[in-house]
Amino acid sequence: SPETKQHFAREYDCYGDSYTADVGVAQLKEVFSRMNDLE
Amino acid sequence: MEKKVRRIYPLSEPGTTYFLQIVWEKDLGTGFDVILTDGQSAWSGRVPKEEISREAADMEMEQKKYVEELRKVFLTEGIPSNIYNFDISKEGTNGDCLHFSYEKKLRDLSFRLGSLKLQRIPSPTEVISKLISCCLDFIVGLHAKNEHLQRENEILLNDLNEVQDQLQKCVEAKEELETELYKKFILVLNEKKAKIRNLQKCLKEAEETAVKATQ
Amino acid sequence: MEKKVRRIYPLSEPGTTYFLQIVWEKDLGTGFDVILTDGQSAWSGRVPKEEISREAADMEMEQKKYVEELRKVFLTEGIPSNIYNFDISKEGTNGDCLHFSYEKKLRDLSFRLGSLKLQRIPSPTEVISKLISCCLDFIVGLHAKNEHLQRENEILLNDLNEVQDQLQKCVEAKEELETELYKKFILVLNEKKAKIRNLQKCLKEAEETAVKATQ
Repeated sequence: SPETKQHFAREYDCYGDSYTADVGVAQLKEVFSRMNDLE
Repeated sequence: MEKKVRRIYPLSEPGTTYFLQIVWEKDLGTGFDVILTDGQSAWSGRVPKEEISREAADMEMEQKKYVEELRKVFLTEGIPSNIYNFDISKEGTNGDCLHFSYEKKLRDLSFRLGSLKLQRIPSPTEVISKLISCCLDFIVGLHAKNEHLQRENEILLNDLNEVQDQLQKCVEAKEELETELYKKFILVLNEKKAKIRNLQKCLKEAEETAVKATQ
Repeated sequence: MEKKVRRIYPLSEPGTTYFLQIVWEKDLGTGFDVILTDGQSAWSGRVPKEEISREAADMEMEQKKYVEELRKVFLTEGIPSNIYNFDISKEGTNGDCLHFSYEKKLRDLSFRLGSLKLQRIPSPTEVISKLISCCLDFIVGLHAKNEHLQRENEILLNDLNEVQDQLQKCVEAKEELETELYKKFILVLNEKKAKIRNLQKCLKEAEETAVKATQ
């Protein structure tokens, strides 16, 4: 829904990495691997 | 000059081992000398180039192919004995002349590859001595080649072990690099996230202040 | 049973090549048979174990060391001829008995390592034929070893090329990994930086609003 979209846009950058929640190795790897698909 | 010694077991004397020494210049097709000995007597002869051409023509075989056959007959040790046959027949009073023939067997057929007359060598000592020396020289040469191959083997084995070590190190370095980079990335990234959290908190407070002040 | 054939040049007949065949069971120290031939005549004899012990004792040399010397004298081809000397002296009417001796030279001294009486072999054909066969068998064995080493060489070379390729690929993969990770990290980091810039802008505006409202 637009609200959910807005919420995600506020909380996450376009690569799916949270703006505020600390990230660990596994999540960062996850983000990087998703970037391959984005590419 | 090339030399080769091999054993033959003539059809007419299957129980006797004869030694055949072939001596030729670079190409067998230019003709070759034959020495045959049983370890006590010796006979010698020569197959000239013309003879080789004539034989090839008689058999309507291309000269090159014929010479290849001769190489297999005379120079290849360990060829299964059921492929080539040798035969001798002694002529003259005390076998001074010896008729030496060689043939190839194809299934139950066999066709003569060639033959020649060998003359007995009156004092064979030197010829037999030279034949044994030829074998010993061959052994020395093979030993040298063996040692060379052995050394090459050792060098290759060392190189292989070294490159495998380097590969192992490279794989480990790659894994360490990845771990190291993620560790650093996370530190920097979480710094920025903390900053964002702090800015969001400040912004929230500033907005509340602005709202209150406006009210 | 082990056999070895080598050339010797007796001091008393320097121009004549003799062939010495040594036949022994596992350890030379348990005694060995000697056959000597010039390619026409042949003589044979045996050095029994007791003789070896006696010789070692006479020379006050440890038996093991003495046998090692015998190995060098008889079994090592290509030993520089200035280290060991051989000599023969024919005895009896037509040389039926032959005295064979072998010695080691140390600088200008030489000491006898041993000697034995050899009996002429009445019909040497078979012995000489067997000696030549022994050489040819040795050649076949060396050829086989050569081929084995050659094949091993090829396998090692293939393995080495393969591992070098893998190493090359690993080095490239490590560089690519580093480039890739930095590229992605910069993208994610710059998103945070953009967010921070945006929050700072919002915060500045909110603060200005609050200040104005308060005024």
